[in-house]
Amino acid sequence: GRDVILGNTKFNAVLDWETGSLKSMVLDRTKFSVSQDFYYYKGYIGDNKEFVNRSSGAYIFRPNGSEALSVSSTKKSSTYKGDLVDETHIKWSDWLSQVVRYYKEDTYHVEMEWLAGPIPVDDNVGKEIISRFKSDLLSDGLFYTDSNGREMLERKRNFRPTWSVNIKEPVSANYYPVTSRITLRDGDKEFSILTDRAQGGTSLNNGEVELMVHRRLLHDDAFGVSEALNETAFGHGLVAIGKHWLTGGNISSGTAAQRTRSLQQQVLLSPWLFFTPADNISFTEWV
Amino acid sequence: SVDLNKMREAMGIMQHHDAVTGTERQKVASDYARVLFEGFEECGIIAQAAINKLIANKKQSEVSRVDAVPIKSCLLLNISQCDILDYSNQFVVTVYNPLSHRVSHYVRVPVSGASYTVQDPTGKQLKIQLVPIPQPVIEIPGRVSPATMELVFYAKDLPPLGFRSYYISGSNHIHHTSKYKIHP
Repeated sequence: GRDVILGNTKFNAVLDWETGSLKSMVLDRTKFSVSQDFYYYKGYIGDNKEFVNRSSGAYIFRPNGSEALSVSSTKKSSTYKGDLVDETHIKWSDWLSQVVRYYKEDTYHVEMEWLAGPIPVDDNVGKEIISRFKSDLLSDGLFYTDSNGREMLERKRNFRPTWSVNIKEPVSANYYPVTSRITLRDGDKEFSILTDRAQGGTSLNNGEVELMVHRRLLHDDAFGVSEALNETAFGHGLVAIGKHWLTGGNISSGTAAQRTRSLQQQVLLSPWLFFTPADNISFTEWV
Repeated sequence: SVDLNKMREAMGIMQHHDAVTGTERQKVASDYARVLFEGFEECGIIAQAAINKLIANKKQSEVSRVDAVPIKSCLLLNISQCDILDYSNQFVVTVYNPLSHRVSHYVRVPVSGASYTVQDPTGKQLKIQLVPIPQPVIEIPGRVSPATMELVFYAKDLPPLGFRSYYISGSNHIHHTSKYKIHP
């Protein structure tokens, strides 16, 4: 009945004992509230006769309405603790699960390995799955995304820096490419999520970040493919697996930048593993 | 240089946004995977030759022997699948650090045995942990492996642009036969 704590006094993540949901984190001894959950947007169905009425599809992310629906409210989790790594396995549904990991030595990040699919479409609704983080950071409509590994760019919600914009689609109009990292800041605090691939991401409310992890849509968006983004393999909808890494720290002391840089190198230029069968070689002989 | 060409071609093809953003049809994605696989296979030749050369430099007298050491990649480790580990009770994991400074890395490898020991080249036995691989609720064809656990160990202070190998031996290992023969 006690919440699961992954980490130490300086850096940790607290998960709900029953559901495994993220409840809070400590960065540089500063606690802040942060939760994470999976949601989905229903894909918009248009007639494709004019631009404003195109369906959500391979090239267009166009949700039907602005509200994302929760994938599941009844999560189940199990936690495995050991000398090297603590991890919690969380099941949202038959088609969505996640492992939250904390490695114990010199670590200032939490790893989240998500597994999504096959996205059910029996209800004839296309779905676009997101992982959403909610925190108490006062981000003031600002968030930061990288730009193909070049520099972090400041993004302001419902705003364009070079023209006066009239936002008609508040979700998709605020989505930006995230090639490796999306960040929120509040005063001296910084909170970043690193991705293992390019994904779409945004911050629709202060303190919030979301990243799209998988999509399955039933209508073509009329941009040339002429087919819906409704793929199968072995007769089932596609399953996607990937990782997000959460990290952060203080901006003024440099810990935020140092941790993020170090983590980026660790995960984006990760060591390579090679294997050699050694059934007929003893340790001494191998040495 | 010739062995790099496949990967060069793959990288050239994958400048296209379909290869990066996931907007392509699955058959196109599968074709990108095929092109990348060929690139990895050919780069593997270089990696194997380079690592054997590094080993040989330390023990010139044993060049001919170490030249024969096969060093393979497991490209399906992201889904906890590696056929070399499925069929071997003892194996060596070589961890190469592509960065120009020391790094430490938690190695995770899928295994099907009940207990394992991991030794570094000095013979020191490392701490290990076995963690269960989450099993899917719905059986979907895709991952084909008898491994039910992941073996975790900490490869500490890997030398810059260098490697360290770890000798892993298992006991109570269940040998799996043709049921798990890996399809291409």
